[in-house]
Amino acid sequence: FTTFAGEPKWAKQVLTYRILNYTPDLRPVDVNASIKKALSVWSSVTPLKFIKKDRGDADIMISFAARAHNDFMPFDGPGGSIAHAYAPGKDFGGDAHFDEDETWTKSTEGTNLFYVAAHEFGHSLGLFHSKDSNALMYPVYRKFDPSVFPLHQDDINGIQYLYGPSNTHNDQRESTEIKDPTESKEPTLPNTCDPSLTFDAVTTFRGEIMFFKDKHFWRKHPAVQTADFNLISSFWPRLPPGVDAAYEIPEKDKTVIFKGNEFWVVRGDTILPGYPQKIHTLGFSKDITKIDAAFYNGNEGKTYYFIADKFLSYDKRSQSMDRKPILISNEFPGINGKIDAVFQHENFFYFFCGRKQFEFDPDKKRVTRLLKTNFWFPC
Amino acid sequence: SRALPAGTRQKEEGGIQLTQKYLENYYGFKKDGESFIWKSNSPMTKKIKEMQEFFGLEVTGKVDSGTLDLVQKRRCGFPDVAG
Repeated sequence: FTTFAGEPKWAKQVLTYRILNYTPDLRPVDVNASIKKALSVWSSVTPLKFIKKDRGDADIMISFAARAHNDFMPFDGPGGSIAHAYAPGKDFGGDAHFDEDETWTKSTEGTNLFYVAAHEFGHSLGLFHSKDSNALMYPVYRKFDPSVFPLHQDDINGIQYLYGPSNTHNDQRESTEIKDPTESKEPTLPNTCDPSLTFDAVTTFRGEIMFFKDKHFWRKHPAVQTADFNLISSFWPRLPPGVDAAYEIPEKDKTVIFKGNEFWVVRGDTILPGYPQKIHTLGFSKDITKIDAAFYNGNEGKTYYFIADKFLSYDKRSQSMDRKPILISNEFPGINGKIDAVFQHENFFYFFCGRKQFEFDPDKKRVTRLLKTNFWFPC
Repeated sequence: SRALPAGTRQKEEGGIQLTQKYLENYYGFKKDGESFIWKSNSPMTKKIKEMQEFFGLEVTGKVDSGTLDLVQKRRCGFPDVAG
């Protein structure tokens, strides 16, 4: 790896980014997700955190443009130069520009936005090009395997040379040491590879997946082998342990977390002011005292709340809640009885019932895979 | 020496121009006023060697097929050498 001359890097650990405009090649929600995921690649191996801004200045300004575009590096039409980014610093510093003359995709066809953005954000954070042809910071665009974490050891060495390792990862290492139960006074920590593992709640969270269990949660990027393990209180000190349900509204960068007849709304590691609130403010009747699981289906703009063997859904377009609960198996054939947790990943829903996890295809309206609860972990 | 068929010569010149553009964009090459001097230590030849070394290609200093293939690939617009 190499850094820029003089080793410019950000002096702070929480960086802001703003997407100034969108390519017509992709839905805005897909651009947001690709950019977020590309940043989370770097935050997963450093102490860095990225906060999205929708107005005003930001450390990393992201834009799409063709040919000359107000800097001294005009693009060159389709092919050739596909994007560039600037080293950390003020004004242009950290900014990333993407060539609108490319065909931006979220697949391996065309030019994959996530993959290029992950490279460019390496520059935004202070890395220069690498000669290692396996490294993400290698300058030439190559076909890549989307199921493989894009950072090579060379990239990780480079970025940790500038910012050090992920401190939560260290905490995780300290806190996930499974001590011999006979020695430790503390109850043993939940072990992701225990076949009888169950979860209290599961939600997506800024491109990652968050699995809640008692006082802890794991944070896992679908493309990253390792999982960060944290105390809930280390992220949200005022949140009680043993949450019941959680779901994310990605386009608002908000995550709703339920416990008993209350709920909180968080953005990153901040609980938004005015919470907790009572769940009946969401439109539930008074006889509903807790939620077992919930998820937000961004494709249809509906939020599903699961209570015992039934559910209620809220349609944000009509701003209406179902009048009465619906049997889960009516809408999700094959999902019978109470569920512990549920989340949506790509075009599938994942239902957790005890030790089982059901992958559900909403288009085919049927269960497509029966998985273990620890399917997402490297067991 | 056998004169190159026109088509081949044009293709060769195209490859040289493409390579020159690539070196200007990513290796800080500045073509001086003189026309190309195909000596082993001409600025262009040196820059070609620098690029071939970066990409782990055989360092020939010539616009060979491996080099020509590389300069046509999509890439990051940021230079490979500190500018």
